[in-house]
Amino acid sequence: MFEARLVQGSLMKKFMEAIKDLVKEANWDCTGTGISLQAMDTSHVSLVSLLLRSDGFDPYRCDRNISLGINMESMAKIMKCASNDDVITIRSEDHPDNVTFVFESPNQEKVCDYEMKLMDIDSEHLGIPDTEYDAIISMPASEFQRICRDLSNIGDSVKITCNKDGVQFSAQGDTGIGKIALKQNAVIDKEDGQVSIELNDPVSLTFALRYLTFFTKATPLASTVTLSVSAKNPVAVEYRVDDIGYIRYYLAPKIEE
Amino acid sequence: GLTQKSLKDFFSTA
Repeated sequence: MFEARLVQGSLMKKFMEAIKDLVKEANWDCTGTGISLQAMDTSHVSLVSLLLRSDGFDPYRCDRNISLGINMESMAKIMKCASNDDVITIRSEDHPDNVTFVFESPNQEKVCDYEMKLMDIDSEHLGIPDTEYDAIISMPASEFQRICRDLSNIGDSVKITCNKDGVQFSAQGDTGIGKIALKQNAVIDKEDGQVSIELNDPVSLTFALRYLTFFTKATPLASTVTLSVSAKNPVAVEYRVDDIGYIRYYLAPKIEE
Repeated sequence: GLTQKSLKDFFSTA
């Protein structure tokens, strides 16, 4: 059988919020290592990849590797039934038709049990090559969310330019141009407010703000976001989640042809 | 103009 108990159940709710608008259905692959998921959006422009390590659960039991084919909208609806301080357990048989979600209140006075039908999903697994990135930008996740929100008011795309002076996000639309520049080590928040840039080569690339905005749904999961950028390559946007794993998104660039 | 690329242009199907 498979059983994974997450004491901080709110994390599962947050992971769900971070993927449900991007991916309609996906396999949750459960192995001894933990729970992982890789899925593209329907237009194959972006990809989400997440890992919840087994040691983040207490207990975690996986007798046999299984894939839980899940409709994200259905699972998101069930996760909304869990309270933020609930302990969440995911459970299934070795050859499952269903998955069970159990929500326990902290004092165990209330136990909710939701059983959901699984789907047979033929998912396409993409091999992501190890890339040497031109620039790796770390910044407060809330700041990245703010930049995507603000520039969405100006245009559909954001041009990310990174050089020795820092990183600039710019958008252009019918009404004009917006530019947001961040300098390295600028303190934006009181805590975790550092902007750091690891620069190998100056780089400039354009991405659709619609998808980056989907990615920022992961903001409640982490204080810091890392953008890894390489010329004419997809950007990797990573949120590392304390004690359990990560959620990583990839987005193909817009390129002049 | 700019063309939106597909991820499949970059990542291989495993």
